[in-house]
Amino acid sequence: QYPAGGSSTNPFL
Amino acid sequence: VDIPWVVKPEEKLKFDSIFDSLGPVGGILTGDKVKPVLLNSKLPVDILGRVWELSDIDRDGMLDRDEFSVAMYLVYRALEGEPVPMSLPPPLVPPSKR
Repeated sequence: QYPAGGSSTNPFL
Repeated sequence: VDIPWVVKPEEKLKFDSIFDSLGPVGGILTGDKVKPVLLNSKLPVDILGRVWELSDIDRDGMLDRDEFSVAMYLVYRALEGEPVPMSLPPPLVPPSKR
């Protein structure tokens, strides 16, 4: 769902 | 512990109607549904990123009705020139999340 490498749940990061 | 929520009932009604207009599934909006709405505010992306950090209280990458109200509250205040706080002040935490 989020860009590769992103464990972030923040769609703005 | 019994601090009134800063989001006033009339504001909550407005935010709820925006929330409902975005097509929540199971009472929840995903990041990709909320993102364009926040971008619409024309605030810098780093500010919006912080708004998201503060409003996605359970950090699941989605916003429920109350979390969305926190996000909208912060966006409106930011548009009025108020700085977005670095952490969520207790009066901004929805009563359902305390």
